[in-house]
Amino acid sequence: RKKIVAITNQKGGVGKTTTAINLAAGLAAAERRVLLVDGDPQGNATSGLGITVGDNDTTLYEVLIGGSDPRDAIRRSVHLPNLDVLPATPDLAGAEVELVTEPSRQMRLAQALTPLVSDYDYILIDCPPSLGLLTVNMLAAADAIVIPLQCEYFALEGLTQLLRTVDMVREGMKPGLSVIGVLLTMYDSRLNLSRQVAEDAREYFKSLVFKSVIPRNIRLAEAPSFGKPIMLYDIASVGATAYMAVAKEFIERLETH
Amino acid sequence: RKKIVAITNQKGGVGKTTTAINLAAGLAAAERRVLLVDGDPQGNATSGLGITVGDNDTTLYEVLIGGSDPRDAIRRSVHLPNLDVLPATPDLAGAEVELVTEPSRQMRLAQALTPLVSDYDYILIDCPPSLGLLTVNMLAAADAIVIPLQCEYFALEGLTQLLRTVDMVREGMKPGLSVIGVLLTMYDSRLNLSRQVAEDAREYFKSLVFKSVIPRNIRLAEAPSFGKPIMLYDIASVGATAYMAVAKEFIERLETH
Ligand SMILES: Nc1ncnc2c1ncn2[C@@H]1O[C@H](COP(=O)(O)OP(=O)(O)OP(=O)(O)O)[C@@H](O)[C@H]1O
Ligand SMILES: Nc1ncnc2c1ncn2[C@@H]1O[C@H](COP(=O)(O)OP(=O)(O)OP(=O)(O)O)[C@@H](O)[C@H]1O
Ligand SMILES: [Mg+2]
Ligand SMILES: [Mg+2]
Repeated sequence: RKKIVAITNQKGGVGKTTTAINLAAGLAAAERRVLLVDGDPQGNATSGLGITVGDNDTTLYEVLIGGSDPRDAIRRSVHLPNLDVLPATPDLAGAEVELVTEPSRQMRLAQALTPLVSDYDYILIDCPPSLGLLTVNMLAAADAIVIPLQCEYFALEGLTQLLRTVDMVREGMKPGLSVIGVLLTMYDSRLNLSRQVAEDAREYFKSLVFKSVIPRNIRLAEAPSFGKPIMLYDIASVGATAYMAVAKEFIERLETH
Repeated sequence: RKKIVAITNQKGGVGKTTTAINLAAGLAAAERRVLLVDGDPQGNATSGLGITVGDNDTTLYEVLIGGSDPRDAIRRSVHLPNLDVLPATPDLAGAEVELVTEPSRQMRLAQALTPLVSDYDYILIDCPPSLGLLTVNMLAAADAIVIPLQCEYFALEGLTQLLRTVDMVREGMKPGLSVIGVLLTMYDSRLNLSRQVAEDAREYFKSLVFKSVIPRNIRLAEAPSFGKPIMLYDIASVGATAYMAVAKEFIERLETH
């Protein structure tokens, strides 16, 4: 069954990293063994979980470009026993250029993750805000994708281009790649714009849209400054409740058929 | 004096496009001749100003890769007599790969803009959320940069890497490249996190931080869905007032010396 899931949207700041961190933590808390791969040179998933990277540490860059064993890069039991993390650093930006001239340049990540698949119930990949070679690697490595959708105009508009890229990867490299869910993020029910974008998304994607919606909640923005997932920073917050509900829905979609 | 200004920050969703559109409009309303270059394959500045691009239209992609004359791409007097726009399309993402093997690949945009400089008082460039080859082209073409800084943790953390890239461009390609301002965006004075990030920014950047701060204002998120700058969508909004104030401060910084 599907276990490698890319959290993707080329629009910036729509909640990819916040979703990757908190969905991973939610799944780990539900006793699933989870690997969170930080695929973004910004390294927000890495720092948002309080992980520091030294000059001699192995990271995703060395795995993709140097052929390092991913197990040398993985940090085990980050805050939760079942949560492992494969960190990213700014060097990863160089990978996009260096990969251009490599054979099977779109499949490097898929190849690197293959030996790990049996170690985990889920491998989540936090994608960067672009549709370049790094993101294509992540889509080609994935069995399924989750699309965080901020309830605003530019994010809604960008979906067309994202879906075109997903189609291209499905047809060219990864038949069976599917969207398992669209997650409405930073939803504010008092705002007309928020409600309109949510309506448009539900009309177009229908039941693909998660029933759980992530409200705007400052606790979600504070948690990474303490290096913690929301459930350990403030379990009582609406942000924590929402991400626990998403984890539950995610499990239902991927485990019950 | 300095006239080419890149609006840049590799963190996604910090308000680069919203600032590029509304600062450009504010300057045009102040009777400056302005060219807004959309440097992002997402094309948000293009669509946010209501511009549609047909298959036969010349855009930034053709200018950078095909050597087309930028004047064939420029849309004149967009909503305001003094505001011109050089549009972007998703093809621009391809430019990042295609430029890798070109001679002087970091200077393509600088070369393309050179003949236009005498036509305008200011050329603003909306950058994508990355520090890749496209962004490096924009930094190398610029005389100065404005950094929109969303008042949250990940955005603050990303500044180190941004400043390192700016230093690299200054030392390698563009001596004299300077930061003319850091603009606090989506500021919410009721939030501890917002105030803390603002304090950290002012402590580090001192007077480089614009006195004007952009508050969170839903009208700013609605305006692009009508294809308008904020001043034409809702001149009475706090968002419009804030961007008019930024335009005034910008002019003071660049024109009085
Ligand atoms: N529901 C929410 N409520 C309040 N703040 C949020 C919420 N979700 C995310 N944030 C904050 O919004 C900002 C953008 O979120 P995040 O970094 O997760 O988006 P992203 O899509 O990963 O961005 P990028 O495109 O740069 O990778 C961050 O400062 C984050 O802490
Ligand atoms: N001050 C504000 N108040 C409310 N919403 C805002 C404000 N500034 C920007 N927005 C909205 O926040 C979202 C992100 O802003 P914007 O697209 O300008 O950021 P960006 O840095 O250009 O993003 P990207 O990294 O994807 O290019 C957009 O939906 C925009 O309409
Ligand atoms: Mg992110
Ligand atoms: Mg933008």
